[in-house]
Order: sequence, then structure tokens, then C-alpha cells
Amino acid sequence: NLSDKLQDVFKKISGKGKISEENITEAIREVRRALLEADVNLKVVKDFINNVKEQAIGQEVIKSISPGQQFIKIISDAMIELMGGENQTLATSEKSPTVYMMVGLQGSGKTTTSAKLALNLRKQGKRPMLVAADIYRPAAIKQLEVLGKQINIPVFSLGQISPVEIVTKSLVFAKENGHDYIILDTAGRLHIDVELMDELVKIKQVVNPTEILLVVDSMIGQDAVKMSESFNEYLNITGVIATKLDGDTRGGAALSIKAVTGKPIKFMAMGEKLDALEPFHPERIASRILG
Amino acid sequence: MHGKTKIDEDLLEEIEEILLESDVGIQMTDKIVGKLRELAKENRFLPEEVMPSLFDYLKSELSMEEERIIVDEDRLNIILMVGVNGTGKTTTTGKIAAKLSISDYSVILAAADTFRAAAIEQLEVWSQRANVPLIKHQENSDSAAVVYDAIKAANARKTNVLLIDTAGRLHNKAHLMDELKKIRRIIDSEAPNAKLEVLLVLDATTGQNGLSQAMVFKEAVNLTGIVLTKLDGTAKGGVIFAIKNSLNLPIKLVGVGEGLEDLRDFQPQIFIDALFS
Ligand SMILES: Nc1nc2c(ncn2[C@@H]2O[C@H](COP(=O)(O)OP(=O)(O)OP(=O)(O)O)[C@@H](O)[C@H]2O)c(=O)[nH]1
Ligand SMILES: Nc1nc2c(ncn2[C@@H]2O[C@H](COP(=O)(O)OP(=O)(O)OP(=O)(O)O)[C@@H](O)[C@H]2O)c(=O)[nH]1
Ligand SMILES: [Mg+2]
Ligand SMILES: [Mg+2]
Repeated sequence: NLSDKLQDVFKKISGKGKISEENITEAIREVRRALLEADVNLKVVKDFINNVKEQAIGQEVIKSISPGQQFIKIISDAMIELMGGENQTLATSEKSPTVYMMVGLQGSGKTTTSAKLALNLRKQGKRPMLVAADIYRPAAIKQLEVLGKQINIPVFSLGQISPVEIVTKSLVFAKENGHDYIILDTAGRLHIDVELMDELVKIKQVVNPTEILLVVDSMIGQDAVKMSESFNEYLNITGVIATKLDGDTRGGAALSIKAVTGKPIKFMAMGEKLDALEPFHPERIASRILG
Repeated sequence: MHGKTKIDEDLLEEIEEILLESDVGIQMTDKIVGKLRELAKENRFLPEEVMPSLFDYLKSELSMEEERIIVDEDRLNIILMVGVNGTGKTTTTGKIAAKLSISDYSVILAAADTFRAAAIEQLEVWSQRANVPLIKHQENSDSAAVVYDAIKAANARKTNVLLIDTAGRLHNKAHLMDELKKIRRIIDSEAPNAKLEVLLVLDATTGQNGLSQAMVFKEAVNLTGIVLTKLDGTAKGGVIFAIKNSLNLPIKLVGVGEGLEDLRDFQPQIFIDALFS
């Protein structure tokens, strides 16, 4: 793994006191390889490495730990700083109901995550409701209804009519029935599908969500950047939820998405069960990426 | 005039970037670029020969026998769809069913995802769209039992093709991979003479994890091919080079959309052109 490779690289330079431009070149190459293998986007890798290089050069090699370990720590700290430290809770609107809008590519986990968020809110004593705004995918509405039943949370659906109309009416329903949180499950779509991306923009205009959460499959590769930039451009997303982290993917996409959109990763989904949702911990993703 | 052609380093770097950004992965990219350097040296390429040679090399890496799904008309054909969550197994099962049905084969679908919410209902819609019968049990029943019944039905009705949709599962979950192995055992014991295709449904947006997926699923149920889905997006699916290189698995089909007809045979030339477009 990277840690071992860096130990070898730095064996040659230990005792020389300082990390310098010359002795760091091979170490940087190993880090670049590790990040690319972990699915961090190529452009993000380049920027990140230059950044780390600046920080590392001139640093005194601390006597107590090996240079390899020190270098790993610099990288890990830089990653944690890049990904963390932001507002990672979900905001609440001053004007009830608060609307959370779930968006993302096909199959990323929006419907499952919508139910997880709803359960989370209910456990906090709130009165959430789910809205079935995916009118395209076969049995999508049924899927959300089944999940809603499992956790005893009402699912608002009007069948396969326009999603804009569904979400408009869901606001009325929420107010009339005392729901303080609305979670909108939308259909998966490609960021290059202009018509469907405009549909999301219309939904946003109509319900004014407090959070627009991009749900991302953690096994996504280089496409994470194009995709998240596009969703962000159309919608000005407020946060990201990384799913399927119970798999063995390294999850470098999380770093890429934070780096290019600047938007915080708020949650990590770690399983198919509806309680498998945790607040985002950057140090856990950093250690996965570094392998 | 010495006969040694040195490839333009800028061009090589550009090729390297395109491959990396297409999810080819650093190891496979190094192998490809290294091979290109070697070919350029051996054959003393002119600058305009570099790209065509690269394309030819990549095409040879991806092409292989058994690239198509061919129905054997003299016995039962079983197609088992497997893969991690959300990659497009159910949708692809529906598309394949439609394609086979239009070509006048008799088809039965088996709803062996008995776990996920509304999975059976979802496949039911596809069976109606493709106009083929569906074998299903109750939600939360035993998936192996569905497979068993489906094979019985297919044999009884002398069906050409039985398509089995399974639940998505992460390959690092041993108990879920065990369930899949059990399904495989049932197929082997109840339909020993059937022609079996085991297709890994892989999302084109997947990064390097695609290689582990292919390795683990292959080890568990012995894959015969791959369906690469969601190629209508911007992801290039470059991880298939590493998969082909390590496991020699053919890409048989590609998914290019969410509709019934959005299924194509894999064409290496088209795939490679798309990488560099
Ligand atoms: N292992 C695991 N599976 C997950 C996780 N989140 C979702 N899934 C599974 O991923 C698959 C897709 O989830 P969905 O919730 O249907 O995804 P979606 O984004 O709503 O899909 P579309 O509506 O078709 O775009 C299902 O099999 C889920 O059970 C997770 O954190 N871990
Ligand atoms: N754009 C695009 N979307 C696709 C393609 N294939 C499937 N999808 C979409 O991807 C999402 C997931 O498809 P499913 O067929 O439910 O995937 P699955 O593998 O059966 O999911 P699980 O059973 O939950 O593991 C749906 O929204 C599909 O419409 C494709 O080729 N292109
Ligand atoms: Mg959904
Ligand atoms: Mg399915």
C-alpha cells in the first residue's frame, strides 16, 4: 500500500534532515498513482499534489517519526482539510415545511436515501413526509411507498402526473397535515439531459428547497467531476451524500466532488437498511483513499 | 537519417490523460502507453501513424470470440443477470427480453430479487412492456425457490430463453455472494444441459472498483460476459480494458438509455472512438 511504498522511497532520504524538491519527486509519483487508483479525478490529483508538495518542502523531518509517515500525515491532513470542516448538518427553514430535494444520476441511491433521511428526522421527533416525484422509473412510486410503510412515514404521491405539479401540491398537503419536513425523491437523470435538468430547475423554483442534496454512488470514477459540476451549475446544490460506502470502493470521487464544487459532503450511506446513514467523517474517507 | 522514431512526448502525455480520464486506470494506462512506445520504435512510426496504431491496438485488446449472445435453438438458454446495486440489471433484463421476443424466441422472466422494495413490481412492468411471462413469488421469499420454479416452468413449456434478474449486491458481502452461488448451483443441478450466460451488469460510471467487482463475481459464479450500462452518459467505461486484460471477459452488450430499445451489441470500434472524441 501507499504507506509501505513511501517508507521505501524515503529510506533513501532519511537522515538528510529536510524534505526537498529533489527527494520528494519519487514520493509524489507514488502518491499520484495511489490517488488515481482510488478514483480521484486526474485534474484534482494534479492540483492536490502541487498543494501537498508546497506544504511538504522545507519541512523538517520530525525526529520521532519516519519521513514516510510524516509525508503520509501531510497528505492525509490536506485531504481531511479539503473534505471536512464545513457545515455538515441539514439546515431547517424558518418557514415550515422545510424541503429537502434529492437529485443525482440513475441508480445512485436517491430513493433509499430519501427514506433514510426521513427515518432520521422522525427519530429526532420531527414529522417528515416523503414525496414520490419520480414518474418515469417503473414502480418507483411503489418503491417509495413500500419504504415509507416500513418506517411508518407517509408518502405523498399523485401517480404519474407532472413532477412540478406533484411537488406543488405536496407543499399544500404538508401544511394541511402538519408535516414540518418534506423529502422530495426525484428521478435519476443524466446531467447532459437538458430537458430533465430543466425539470429539476422548475421543481426548485416552485418549492424553494432548503437543501438540494446530490446523491452520489461512491464507486463512481472520473465522471464524478463532470457530473457534479453540472448538477451544481444547474441547481447550486447545498450538499452531497455518498452512498454504498459499505462496499470496498476507495471513494476518491468524494474528494474530487468536494474539490470542484466546494459543496460539503453531509452524509455517508453504508448499507441497504434504512438506518444505514451516518454523518460524513472526512478522516474515514481519507484513510480509504490512501488505502 | 537514423531510423529511430521518437514519439512526440506531448502526444503521449495527451493520450495518457485521455485514458486516465476515461477510467482506464493508471496500471492499464501505463501498459497501453508503454506498448505504444514499443510499437512506435519497432515500426518507426510517422507522426500520423501513432493514433491509428493506438486504435488498432486497443481494438485488438477488446475484441474476442463469443462477443454476442447467441441463442441455441435446440435447448434451454439461461441468462443470469448479476451485479452490484443500481447498475441496471432489472432494466437490462427487460431490454434483453424484448429483443429476444421480437426475434421470435419464447422468453420467460424470473423475478429472483425477492429482497428490494418493489423489485418484483418493477420487473413486472418490464415483462408487460416486452410482452413475456414472469415467474415471481412473494416479496421476501427465497430467491433460490423462484429460480427453481422458473427452470421447471421453462423446461415444461420448452421455452427458448429464461432470463433471471437477481438482487443487487456488493461483492464484499460474503453472505450475499453465497446466495448467488446457491442460485448458480440450482441452475447447474436443475438445468445441467442448458446453455448458460452469466452476465455482470456494470455501470459505465464505475471507476477502478469495476475490476474488483468483475474479479469477485467471476470467482463466485463464473461470469461469461459483461453488460456495460449507462453509456449514454458522459462516462467512458474505460475500466473494461483492465477487466479484459485480467479476466478475458467479453463485453457483450451496452445499455444506452432507459427505454426498451436502448440496448446495443458491443462494438469495440465505436467504444474506442468514443474514448477519444
Ligand atoms: N449496499 C448499499 N446499497 C445501497 C445503498 N444505497 C442504496 N443502495 C441500493 O442501491 C440500489 C439503488 O438504490 P435506489 O434508491 O433505487 O437508487 P435511485 O437513485 O433512487 O435510483 P433511480 O431512481 O433509478 O435513479 C438499490 O438496490 C438500493 O438498495 C448503500 O448505501 N449501500
Ligand atoms: N441512462 C441510463 N440509465 C439506465 C440504463 N440502464 C439502467 N438505467 C437506469 O438506472 C437505474 C437503475 O436501474 P435498475 O434496472 O433498477 O438497476 P438494478 O441493477 O436492477 O438495481 P438493483 O436491483 O437495485 O440493484 C434506473 O433508473 C434505470 O432506468 C442505461 O443504459 N442508461
Ligand atoms: Mg429512485
Ligand atoms: Mg434490480
